[in-house]
Amino acid sequence: STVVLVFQAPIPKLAGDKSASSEFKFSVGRGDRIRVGEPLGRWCDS
Amino acid sequence: TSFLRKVQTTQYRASTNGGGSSRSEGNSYLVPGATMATIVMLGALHARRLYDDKKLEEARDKGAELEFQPDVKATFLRLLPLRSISRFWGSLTGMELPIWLRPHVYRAWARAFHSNLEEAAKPLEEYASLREFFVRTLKEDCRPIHSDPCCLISPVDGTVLRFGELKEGMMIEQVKGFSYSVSSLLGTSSFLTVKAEEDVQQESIVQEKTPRDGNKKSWWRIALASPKVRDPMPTCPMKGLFYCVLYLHPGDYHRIHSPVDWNVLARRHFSGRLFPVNERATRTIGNLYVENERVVLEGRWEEGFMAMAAIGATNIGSIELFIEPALRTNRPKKKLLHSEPPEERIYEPEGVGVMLKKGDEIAAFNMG
Repeated sequence: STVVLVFQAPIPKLAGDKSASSEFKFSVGRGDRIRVGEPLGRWCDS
Repeated sequence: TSFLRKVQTTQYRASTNGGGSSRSEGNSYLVPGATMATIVMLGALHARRLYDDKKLEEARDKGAELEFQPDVKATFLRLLPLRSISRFWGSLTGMELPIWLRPHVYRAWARAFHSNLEEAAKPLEEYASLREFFVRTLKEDCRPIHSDPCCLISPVDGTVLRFGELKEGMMIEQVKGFSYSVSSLLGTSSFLTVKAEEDVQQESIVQEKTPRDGNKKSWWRIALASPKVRDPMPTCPMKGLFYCVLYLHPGDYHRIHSPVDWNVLARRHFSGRLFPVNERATRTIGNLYVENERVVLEGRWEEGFMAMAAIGATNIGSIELFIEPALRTNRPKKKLLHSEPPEERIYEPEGVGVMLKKGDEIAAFNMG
């Protein structure tokens, strides 16, 4: 079985700054084993 | 060995009898001969598969990314009645087992698929069937929810296959060399599609028909179209949109939890095929996630859009939704076409839907 998540996450506040990456960062790598409750990614609290 | 011994004995008898009964003795070779040939063939196929897997493992260790390679076996899978096979498997595994037999069966399962039996909430004898054991709950505190309020947690136990930010074209890579669009996964009536299309309309200031009207007509086009033309809105990226694909092994805990606090506004059920979804299948079967039976939940969280697609697999096509217990998946189909429009339900009250807290149980993958 497979689960696919699609979600919006915080983006940089600077409008028009196309070079800036999104504030949301994944904290996992491809092939990692993960369990329920463990963080997939996080963002900075504004 | 017994076959060879029999051959030797028969040859000896034939030689001592002057070969008079060779025809009748010859017939007796047919069954063991065919059995032997089958065993040798299966052995050779298994050896080849092990060899291929080893080569792939070595290539992966060297950092090479595996590419999409359709093969004949994948084509053959399309001919199999995998939905019926899965339902049969569900009925078989749903049969109540004698209490004395239960621990043996479940331990064998756990050994084969590396499940951790110590986490099971109940003693093994209390799971009446393999099906019940498969969707077992876990002991309290086995899956603590990360305390950071600014993190998105994993909804399942599994392996991270793919993740990243959705760029222009809104495509998710199934494997190198093959991608599928988000709208074909979530449905063309997805809020994401509607919002993106509205954005396009606002930008171009052109009066067109509403997106919903268009969507009613386009579901079949998307289902039947080749991957290159599946994406109905390639020029409209949504910034800050991410995806993550998680694969559950057969021995994993098979319940799905909420990754954040969110409001589930809609549910979409796509009745589809039930191909396997293992690593080999992702490399050989195109549109795997788009064609398989799945349930999509859509809603909003504090940062915007949120959708979760629970995709079934061979023998695990029965997706149970705790917020809607009446939903049944992998039911016998009346139509032969696999590309039916999804069955959609908007949760009440409209705009609020069903509120879920981070870590709440949402659904489970069942055998069947």
